[in-house]
Amino acid sequence: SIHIPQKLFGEVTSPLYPKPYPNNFETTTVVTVPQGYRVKLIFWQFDLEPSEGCFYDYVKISADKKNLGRFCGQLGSPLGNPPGKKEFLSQGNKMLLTFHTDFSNEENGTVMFYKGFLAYYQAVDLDECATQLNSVEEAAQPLCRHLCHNYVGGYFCSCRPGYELQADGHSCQASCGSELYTEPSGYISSLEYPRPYPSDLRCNYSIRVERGLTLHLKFLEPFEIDDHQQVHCPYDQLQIYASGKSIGEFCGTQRPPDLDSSGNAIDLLFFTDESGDSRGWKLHYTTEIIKCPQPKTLDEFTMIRDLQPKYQFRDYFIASCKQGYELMEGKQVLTSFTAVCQDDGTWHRAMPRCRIKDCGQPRSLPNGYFHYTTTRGVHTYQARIQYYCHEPYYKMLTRAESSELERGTYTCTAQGIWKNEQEGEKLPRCLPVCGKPVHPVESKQR
Amino acid sequence: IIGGQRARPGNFPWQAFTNIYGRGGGALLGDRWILTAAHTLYPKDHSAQGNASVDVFLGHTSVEEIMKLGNHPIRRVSIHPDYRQDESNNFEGDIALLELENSVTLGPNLLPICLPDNDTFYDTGLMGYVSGFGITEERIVSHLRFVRLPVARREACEKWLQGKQRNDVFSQSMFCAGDPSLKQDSCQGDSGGVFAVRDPNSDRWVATGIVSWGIGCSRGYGFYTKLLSYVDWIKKEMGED
Repeated sequence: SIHIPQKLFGEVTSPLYPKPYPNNFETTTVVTVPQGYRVKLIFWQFDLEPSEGCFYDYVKISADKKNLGRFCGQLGSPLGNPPGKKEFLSQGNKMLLTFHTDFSNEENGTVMFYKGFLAYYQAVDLDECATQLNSVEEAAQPLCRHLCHNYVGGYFCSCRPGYELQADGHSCQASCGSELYTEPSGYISSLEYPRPYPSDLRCNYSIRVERGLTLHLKFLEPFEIDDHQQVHCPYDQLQIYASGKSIGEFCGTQRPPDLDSSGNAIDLLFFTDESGDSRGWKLHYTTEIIKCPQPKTLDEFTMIRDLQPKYQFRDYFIASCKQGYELMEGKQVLTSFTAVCQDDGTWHRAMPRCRIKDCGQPRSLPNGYFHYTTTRGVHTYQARIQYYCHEPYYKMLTRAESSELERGTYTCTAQGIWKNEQEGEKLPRCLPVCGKPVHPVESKQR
Repeated sequence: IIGGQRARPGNFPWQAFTNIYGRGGGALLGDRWILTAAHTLYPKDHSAQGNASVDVFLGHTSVEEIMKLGNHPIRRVSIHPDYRQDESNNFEGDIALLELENSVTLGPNLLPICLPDNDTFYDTGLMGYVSGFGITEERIVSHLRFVRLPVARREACEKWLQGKQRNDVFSQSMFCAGDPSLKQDSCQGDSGGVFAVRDPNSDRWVATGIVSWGIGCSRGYGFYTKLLSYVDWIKKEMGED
């Protein structure tokens, strides 16, 4: 036998190929590929002495203790049994090629020369999981107890939810002590549902969804947990907790009512004793996002920007005031206001109020005075005053195009500042008037 | 004031009463500047170096009452750079500004006077008023007095000075007023007060001169600092006021 070193691909030829092979020769070539692979072989050249039943010269292929064929003749010739384009595939990682020749190669007294063969082999992935399926059909021990996963060059096992893979790599054992569900909706059931659940379970199913979502549970039919007519759930029981608070313990065949938890956390504890034959339970959980009450203004001066028909968790609204008003939160003036819908369905800040802007007492004008042209003593938004200088001793400084009336008019603006249309906040100036005595010297006597 | 009469309250509301090296006068400009003669602060033939206290009173025609109203503290004194204290016969640049520490509140008895803007205020014969708390015929006064004087012809004043064989400087920045035939004049204690004329076009009173110097009183002409020559300097000193 010739053992070819383990490779992923290679060639196998007859002795002396492509020169004629020797007479009276027999050798077996063992092709081996790595574990987890199969051997695929195909003949590229085939030129052997043809004979009935390939009695004289032949190539015999075998794998997995099975004979895959005995071949002679030439490719494309009807004589003998040439392999043609046929692909030979092993189940395991080994394939054997036995090459046999007799004492001569003659035809009608003429010595004939045959080149022999050139075969190409390659490693192809072995799908162990498919093999397992076949094995199941054949009632053999499966590779994996629950689930099998193939990959190039190997496989691995896993278990269904609620079970844990054992150290042997293929066995599964019930293990539902800390099952966590975080998707916004899904199904949870007892092990093997709707077939009877295993004994001695201590299962804990936790549902934890994002803040701002509320959980709803709906149990499906059949619901079946070992029960006793006189004693409440003495054998097996399903306990439900919403946000840490117990909702109840359930058993029997009456499924629990639909549950609205108004929270984002539910725990289900399922305990079973050593016996029983009930089919268990299954539930469908869904979530709904929390909503906040529609914001309502407290006065006619407050405005809500882009009011939405509905507000849910993490939504926010911005409140502002009409021109000339300012936001008040209690006694504090705000520059802006935003309220966010919280995960408990409340707004994180109370609605503010809007208070009219107050410009305060107008500044006194040196050498002048003012009068209210709107309501006396009221200095809120849109109030107006008129400044005057103490005439005839002072005169208001004005620009060429402006009158004293225009220069002296100040309005309480939306910003809470007294402003003149032309000069802004700057007060007018009262300048001394020169050379205008009230009682000038006069001479009556002539 | 020689040959004048007692002023009524409000006749000359710009009149200031100063007491530095003796009585003096001044005129209110704006609401915090006093125009006066430099020699009231730096008298000729005087060794003092300007460290005398400067007391300024405003708002009344009675010396007693005006002093009761209180002294107005001075923030800054500005003497014209042409003034020469050591040249006793040269009153060139006899002009000064006193900046008050605080603005005053104007009223009927306290108002500023205007400054001239053209040469017509110095036409010969134009009548002006000079007021002051200075002496009158060898008597000190207790009330503000005034006298009405004509602007005199420059050549007449020059000739009068020559006749007196005086070498006093009578420059283009001065003018003279009065008449040797009149027994009317300003006198000691009136220095710093202004020669005021009424502008009929604007109906405003304009200060055209500052009482500066003379040879005796009421025996000829009086000489005044010509304000038109110093308006630019005044405006520069007063800044935006």
